[in-house]
Amino acid sequence: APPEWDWRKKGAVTEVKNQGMCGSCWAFSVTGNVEGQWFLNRGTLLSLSEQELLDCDKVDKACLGGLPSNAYAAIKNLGGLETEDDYGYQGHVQTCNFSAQMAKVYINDSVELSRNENKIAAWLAQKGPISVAINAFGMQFYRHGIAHPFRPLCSPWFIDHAVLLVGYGNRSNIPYWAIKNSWGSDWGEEGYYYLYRGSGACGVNTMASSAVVN
Amino acid sequence: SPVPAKPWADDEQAWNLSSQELLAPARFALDMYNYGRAAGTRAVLGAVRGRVRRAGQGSLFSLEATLEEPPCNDPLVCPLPETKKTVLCSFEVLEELKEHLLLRRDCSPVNAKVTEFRNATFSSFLPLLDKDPLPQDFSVKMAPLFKDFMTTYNRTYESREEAQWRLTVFARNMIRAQKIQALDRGTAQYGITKFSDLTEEEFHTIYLNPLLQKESGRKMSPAKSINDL
Repeated sequence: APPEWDWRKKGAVTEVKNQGMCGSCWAFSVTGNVEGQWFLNRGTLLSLSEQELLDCDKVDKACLGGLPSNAYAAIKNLGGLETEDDYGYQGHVQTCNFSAQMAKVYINDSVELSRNENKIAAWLAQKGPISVAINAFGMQFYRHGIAHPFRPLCSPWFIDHAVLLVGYGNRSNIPYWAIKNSWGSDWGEEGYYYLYRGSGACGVNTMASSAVVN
Repeated sequence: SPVPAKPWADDEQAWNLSSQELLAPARFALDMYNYGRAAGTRAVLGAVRGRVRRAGQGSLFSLEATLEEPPCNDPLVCPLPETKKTVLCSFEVLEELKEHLLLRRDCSPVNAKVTEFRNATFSSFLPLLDKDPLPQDFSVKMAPLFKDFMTTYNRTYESREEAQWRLTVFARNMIRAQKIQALDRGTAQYGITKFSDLTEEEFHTIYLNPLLQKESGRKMSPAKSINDL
């Protein structure tokens, strides 16, 4: 992997979004990944609809939580994703209003990535932002800097938040992952969370996945 | 008594405190910095300078200190080898009736250009780590910060009772944030965020995703590694 990478600088990442008072991080993590995949394979950055997933992915549970792996399947089965503009975010579940004619992107498949963080970094640099799930310990009060919680407090076994890896690098020789969160830009570093890279901190390596766009 | 808006009047002194005057607040700040660390892994104090502002029975010490971090040789703790490094810290220590309270801690490696975060708000209340229930009048001391929080994040509450309850939650959260701060091995700063008036349970229920640990989800095929592509 290159020593550092940042997809934000390459135009593959949309603005930070806000899931509101709703446990829909899984939808934001997945749309962020698909946005990146579509941009890298089709050359257009589109902001995609999380609300479509809340309303139409019947396997997941909207604001009560969900799994990226199920969401990829839902996107594939539905026939694609509409854009944010066409199917805007409401922050609570509604009747499914998806129209295949309105879908602007599609995915062909989804894949699970290695748990090796070096391999994850290499994959990210070559293929695009990655959906991951983490233990959100401490994030309620995170302001800035590279988080490296004491491992027993941020166990990889207690994963409870899905986010998007958009880059990695080093600050003052401390390796980090740059993570796009979905709590608005008035949280963290303008909406981003920086997490220590290389020790599986907070389980960042346990549930890495991506859509596949051919 | 209520906390005045600017308790520290304009009697600011230069950075000319004697070593003797600096000793107690500097030692306290160092102890707080090293909180939770095992012997042999603690930073030691290098140079320090300070100034003090006094009001009533209280003294607010502003310290600038260099701390020497020991090298890290434990591959489980630091996967990348780390040599000894110098950290530059700014501390604010309140001394009142011979009790100390760390109000602010802002540290970064000397060579790092992380000055953009110099204006971080209050983030350290370490002396209160193990005090439960809340010390008497702690919520009162937190009131000005809570008021700032309400303004910053445009918070309103339905009743005076709810506001009082949220103030208590906020005060407890400041202590929680400092526990997290004390146990973080990175450069992260924890403190007031827009979620600071939520209990831990509320935050988990509203914003997090319990299904991620409860369910395995659909099985996906493994991605080809980059070497195989």
